[in-house]
Amino acid sequence: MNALVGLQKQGVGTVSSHNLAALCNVSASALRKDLMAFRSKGKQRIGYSVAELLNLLKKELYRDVVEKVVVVGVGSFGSALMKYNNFSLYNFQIVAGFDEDTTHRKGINLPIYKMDMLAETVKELDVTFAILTVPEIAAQPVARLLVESGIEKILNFTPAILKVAKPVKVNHVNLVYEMEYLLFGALEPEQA
Amino acid sequence: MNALVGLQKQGVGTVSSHNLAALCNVSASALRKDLMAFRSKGKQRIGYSVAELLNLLKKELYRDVVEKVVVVGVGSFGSALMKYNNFSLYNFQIVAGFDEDTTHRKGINLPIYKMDMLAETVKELDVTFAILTVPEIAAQPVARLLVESGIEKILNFTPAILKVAKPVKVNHVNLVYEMEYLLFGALEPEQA
Ligand SMILES: NC(=O)c1ccc[n+]([C@@H]2O[C@H](COP(=O)([O-])OP(=O)(O)OC[C@H]3O[C@@H](n4cnc5c(N)ncnc54)[C@H](O)[C@@H]3O)[C@@H](O)[C@H]2O)c1
Ligand SMILES: NC(=O)c1ccc[n+]([C@@H]2O[C@H](COP(=O)([O-])OP(=O)(O)OC[C@H]3O[C@@H](n4cnc5c(N)ncnc54)[C@H](O)[C@@H]3O)[C@@H](O)[C@H]2O)c1
Repeated sequence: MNALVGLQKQGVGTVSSHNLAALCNVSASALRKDLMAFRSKGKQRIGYSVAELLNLLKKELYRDVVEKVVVVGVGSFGSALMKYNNFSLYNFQIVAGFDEDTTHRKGINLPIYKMDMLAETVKELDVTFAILTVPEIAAQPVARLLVESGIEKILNFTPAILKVAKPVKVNHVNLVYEMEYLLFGALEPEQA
Repeated sequence: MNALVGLQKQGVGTVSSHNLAALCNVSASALRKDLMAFRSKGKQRIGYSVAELLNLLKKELYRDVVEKVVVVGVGSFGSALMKYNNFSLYNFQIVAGFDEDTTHRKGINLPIYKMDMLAETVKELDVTFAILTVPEIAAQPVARLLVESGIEKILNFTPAILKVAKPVKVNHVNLVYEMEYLLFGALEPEQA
């Protein structure tokens, strides 16, 4: 891990298994076996991508940690996410939902809180990850509320492009974009 | 359009607005104005990506065409897609659902047909685009049925990695992968 961090700091993009092995004081073939376990394939001649290897190592170290998640906006899309039982297979656990409307939804056994309970509940449950599934016009104000409440990672399903403070990470899943990809191929990267 | 196709055939990756203008017999500034309308930004010194420009032009020509879509597997996720009214804003129109269970779902005003009606309905409605939201174990056999019925584009929401005949295009949306991205950054490209 330290060897890779060092390489990344020096701005090295790829590394051969031979050089990486030397840096870690192990044999190249032992290293290649370990890397196979991570599924990482060195692209034959150019070696392994330092950034991808670091990410895979992070994932490996994180393997037994469960990431708690809240769903904000429990409409048809948010409800589907809260009903899905397989997130736990991948070490994600949805712990609660938040919505202006807290009436019980069929098939959801998790609590749904009002929006004014967000900051308190997020702190109490020690959650830093939120999935945003509110209507587009509510997206930016709700995202600001999430960040103020201590959320650091947002998976954004709304069409809105969110502006958040730097340390907060946002990943935008745009379903229409994925559908357009099948018709037109990769378009211009999204304008942020 | 022809100028760009010609460049792509020659394996040219990027083109400056100056060279592209010369190929199309227009002035460079007129061309730059047109391209702005497509939102395409030439990355300052290296110019415009030929592939992206071609895709944007395709999208522009396609602007008034509505792409008909069927949703296969109308569970919690498929239902959310069939309730969503905004697909029409982006020239997509969901016309029907297919499922083993055809009982009426609350809030869905579109017809849901049994799977044995797939080939006939897809041909009658002239649909070539399907969104796959069946359980993972049903994904591959249902995908084969889709292809046999005349579907040419599949947006796959199941965790299964589909193997389909070459001309059929598949785009895989993996929600867990998108969530992992927020924790670990870009991992190994998906193994197909
Ligand atoms: N359903 C889909 O297939 C789909 C596809 C693409 C994009 N999206 C996007 O995902 C988001 C959710 O879509 P949906 O179909 O579930 O919508 P929906 O209308 O069914 O659900 C929205 C939910 O957000 C709640 N809400 C509204 N304003 C709120 C606020 N200020 N604070 C907290 N909760 C609020 C509503 O009470 C409702 O429960 C939208 O932004 C939509 O554009 C959905
Ligand atoms: N809901 C989510 O948040 C979510 C998240 C990630 C991935 N997914 C994936 O999306 C898919 C759908 O998830 P869901 O939560 O809607 O599941 P679900 O169980 O609610 O719905 C599945 C639907 O498929 C139908 N079905 C089952 N076998 C079929 C077959 N052979 N032919 C036709 N229809 C069949 C069922 O009748 C049911 O209506 C799954 O593959 C799941 O792994 C869902």
